[in-house]
Amino acid sequence: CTSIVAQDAKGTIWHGRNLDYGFGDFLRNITVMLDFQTKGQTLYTSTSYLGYVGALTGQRPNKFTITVDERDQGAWWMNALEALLNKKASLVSFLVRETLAEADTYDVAIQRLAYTPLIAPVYFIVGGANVAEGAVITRDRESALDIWTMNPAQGRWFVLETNYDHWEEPPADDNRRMPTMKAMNTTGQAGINASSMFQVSSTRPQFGHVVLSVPHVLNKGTTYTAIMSAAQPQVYNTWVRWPEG
Amino acid sequence: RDVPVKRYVVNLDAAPEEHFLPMCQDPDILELIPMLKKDAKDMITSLVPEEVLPLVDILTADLDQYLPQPFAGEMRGIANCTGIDLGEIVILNLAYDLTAF
Repeated sequence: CTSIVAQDAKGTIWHGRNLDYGFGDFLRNITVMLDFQTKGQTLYTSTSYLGYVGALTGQRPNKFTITVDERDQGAWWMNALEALLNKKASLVSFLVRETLAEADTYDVAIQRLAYTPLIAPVYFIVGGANVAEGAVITRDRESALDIWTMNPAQGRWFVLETNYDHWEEPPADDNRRMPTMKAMNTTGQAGINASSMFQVSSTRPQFGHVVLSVPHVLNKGTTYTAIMSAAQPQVYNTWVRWPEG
Repeated sequence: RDVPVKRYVVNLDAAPEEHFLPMCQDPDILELIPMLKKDAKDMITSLVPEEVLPLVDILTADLDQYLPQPFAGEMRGIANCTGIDLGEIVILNLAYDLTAF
């Protein structure tokens, strides 16, 4: 997966994500958007799959947006032990949905995502509705290892996460971070909007008309792209991607 | 072929078992269910470590004890309206947490 939160030159926060996973054709066919409503009003919206009740991508209108990127650490039995022994540990996708439902501010969402015990490690990428509200939370099972925030005043106008800790180099055979950074820097802060975020999420390595088969922002595993902006909830949309035509 | 996805309303004022009924009743979705049943089995076999499956059986037998609402009720509702085995619905919903290691 690749998730980006960026602040444009006017201070608007944009959040884009590609969800990459195996079983692409299966997932592409069952991808849906869900508006969770109470008394006829949308409390929150998510991109999900038929049969999946948690959330891996979602927006609380005018408050915040959340995406989940996989973080693979430890062994399967560590997840099982956490599930069996820690009654307070939550499933990742359930925590996201509960946060969308119950957290009323960006800061509350960050705290909840950072410090609720989880069964599995994960990266939470969070965007807000106000300037400088953007963060990547690197989660271990018990708590946050790191909260990396946007800092536009010092030139960090976007944060991005793929599937590796941001303080370490990604492996050479799966370096989607570098092409994403390059595409963002080429676009520039003044050029950021819903359309350019989609274009960044669609970047593929090309040599002339030939698309090269190396890991990239848009890749064989990309099942959908979602673009959100908490301050402009109507912008939220999701497109199923068929990178191989 | 970048296709915008279909959008559904989930009425949180209804019982959890009914949250996903409108989606289940959509003819486009009904058409997908036989494929979903087959692909779900393939996905489960490929993704989930064999050692974990007995744990899922324990969990499914007493869903309300292990999973909070509205999630347990929603999974039961989805199993009822799609005809997919509840255990398989549960495993698919645990997929991230079973495979992130």
